[in-house]
Amino acid sequence: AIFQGLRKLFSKLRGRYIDEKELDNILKNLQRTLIESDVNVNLATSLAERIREKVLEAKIPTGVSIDTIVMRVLYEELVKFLGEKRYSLNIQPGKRNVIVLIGLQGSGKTTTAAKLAFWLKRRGLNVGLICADTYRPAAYDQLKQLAEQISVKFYGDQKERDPIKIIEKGLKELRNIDVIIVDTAGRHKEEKGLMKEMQEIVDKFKPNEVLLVIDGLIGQRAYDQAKAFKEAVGEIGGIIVTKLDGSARGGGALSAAVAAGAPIKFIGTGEHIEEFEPYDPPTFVCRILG
Amino acid sequence: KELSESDLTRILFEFELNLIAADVAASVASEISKAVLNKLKGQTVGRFSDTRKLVLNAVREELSQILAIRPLDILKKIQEQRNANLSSSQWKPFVIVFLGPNGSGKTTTIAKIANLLKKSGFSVVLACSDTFRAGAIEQLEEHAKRLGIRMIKREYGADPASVCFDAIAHAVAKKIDVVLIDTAGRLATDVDLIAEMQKIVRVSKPDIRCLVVDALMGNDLVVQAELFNNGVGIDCSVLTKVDADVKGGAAITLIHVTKKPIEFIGVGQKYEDLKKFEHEWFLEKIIG
Ligand SMILES: Nc1nc2c(ncn2[C@@H]2O[C@H](COP(=O)(O)OP(=O)(O)OP(=O)(O)O)[C@@H](O)[C@H]2O)c(=O)[nH]1
Ligand SMILES: Nc1nc2c(ncn2[C@@H]2O[C@H](COP(=O)(O)OP(=O)(O)OP(=O)(O)O)[C@@H](O)[C@H]2O)c(=O)[nH]1
Ligand SMILES: [Mg+2]
Ligand SMILES: [Mg+2]
Repeated sequence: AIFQGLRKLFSKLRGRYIDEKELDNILKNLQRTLIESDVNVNLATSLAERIREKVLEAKIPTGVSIDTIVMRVLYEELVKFLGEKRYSLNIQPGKRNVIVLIGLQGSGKTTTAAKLAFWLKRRGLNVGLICADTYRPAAYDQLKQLAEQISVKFYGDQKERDPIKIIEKGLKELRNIDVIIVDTAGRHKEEKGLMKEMQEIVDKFKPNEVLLVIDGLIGQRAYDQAKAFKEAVGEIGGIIVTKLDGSARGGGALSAAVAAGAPIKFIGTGEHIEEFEPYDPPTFVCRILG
Repeated sequence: KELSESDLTRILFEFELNLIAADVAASVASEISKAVLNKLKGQTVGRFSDTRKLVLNAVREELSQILAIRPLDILKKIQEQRNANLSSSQWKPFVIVFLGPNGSGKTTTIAKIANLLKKSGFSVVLACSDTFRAGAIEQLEEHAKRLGIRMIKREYGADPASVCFDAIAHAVAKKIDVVLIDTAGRLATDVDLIAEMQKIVRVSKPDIRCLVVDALMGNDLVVQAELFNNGVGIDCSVLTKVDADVKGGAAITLIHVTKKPIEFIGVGQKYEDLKKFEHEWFLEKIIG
């Protein structure tokens, strides 16, 4: 499916000799397409440059036409960029696994916590949810109501102001659970106190997975924010992109994945619990390439 | 010398990328670039004049014209309505409906504006017309409690428009100055949810329909702003999360697409984190 989209882009490159001007034109169009899909400007530019270098230095075997080379290089670079396979969650069977959700304000963490819980429950796992958001009014109520909707165990403490204490207590209370999903407060990189708190949560509980939840509508600022989140927690296990039920192409979320050095693992496709699915690279690539 | 179109195009392409990197939507950056090209091409300038500088000034001029849209001055309108109410036998509360995409900051913005109104001496009642999202009623209720104001609600699953009806009836009966209506987040591409919003507006007949969007949104802001403006109609906007180290281009996109002013910006999560929109600040951030 990826090749179909690329073939359209490269139908002009028939013939043996690489016309640098033609190649530059094509790469400029690719760059524009990516940027219109919200891909970070610097990222789109460096991708185009890398493809250009690789094509120009490629040793072309006899009988192979130029457009095939360009296609192959583009495919390789895009796949590095966009991911080529589905990555699964780092969940170890037979043990208790802890997943922590982090992200910017309003990205969809709380809703996604419930969606992920439901998805895992459907697969036969025992799941628990912990509300470790001590800032947002009624964060406790929101996650508790969602947990009740999907009949999943819930722990929270409306009186406790320290998320670390809540998680500690929650881990003790939620017994015989295969996966515990911890919902945290929204934060951005300028809120130094909150970034530090997030770092402390990850350092203390050493979760099996730290998942960064990214709004599918986010634009150019996604890259820097994701980079800051990655620097704060050390390693991000995966990305969940939300709100892809709209018209947003998702290039911002993709840029965040590159910045965080993490694969996209799931996508949210609506406000309802079941609107959640594992990430499928070909579909996403077609979306990005318009 | 005459400004060459190829020189201009080359320089403008660079400016376009800079605008996009400053959070302006790609299609809007492209329109600004074309406007500047049409303005400058073929112009005769001094032999040693700096083309780049001319382009910069022309771009700045375009941005400034977009940003300098006249604000509604909501507080003034509310005061005028209150004065009219006090000298009339009829009480007509000032109604503001807040709408926008999921998670943009509507509920928090309503709490901030309620705080501002209360500090300015007005009486306020909140209406929780989000009868869908988990915890929506409790969230607004907590804000109402902290602010010491009343919130009108119904149960989850109730018709959102019916809550508006109740809240306005309450405001008329109790002679409350302002009704702030919170609605559920929605993507404007959802035809049914736009229809639901149209009904809320039909029933509540608001004085102001306020679009709330966050400053981190990318190119889809063009689509969302257009669909909300054309499908429901808006009178102004609030741009939130400006404190998240944004370059501010979303303000350009928002005003350019809706042709409506940004009344306030959100600069944090606390009640005092609400500021009047200042176009000089945005101009400097985007092109300074
Ligand atoms: N359309 C759509 N809406 C979504 C999706 N995921 C979440 N939402 C909505 O996005 C809004 C924000 O979701 P939350 O789960 O409260 O976001 P959050 O990241 O927990 O927010 P904070 O805790 O305040 O940072 C809600 O209205 C959700 O219903 C999605 O995939 N599609
Ligand atoms: N940093 C920052 N966060 C904000 C700002 N405005 C709102 N938020 C945060 O954004 C998140 C979402 O805010 P809400 O008020 O719940 O957003 P909403 O539009 O009502 O969300 P839905 O009703 O689910 O669509 C919360 O964590 C708020 O604290 C702002 O100006 N700056
Ligand atoms: Mg949350
Ligand atoms: Mg809300």
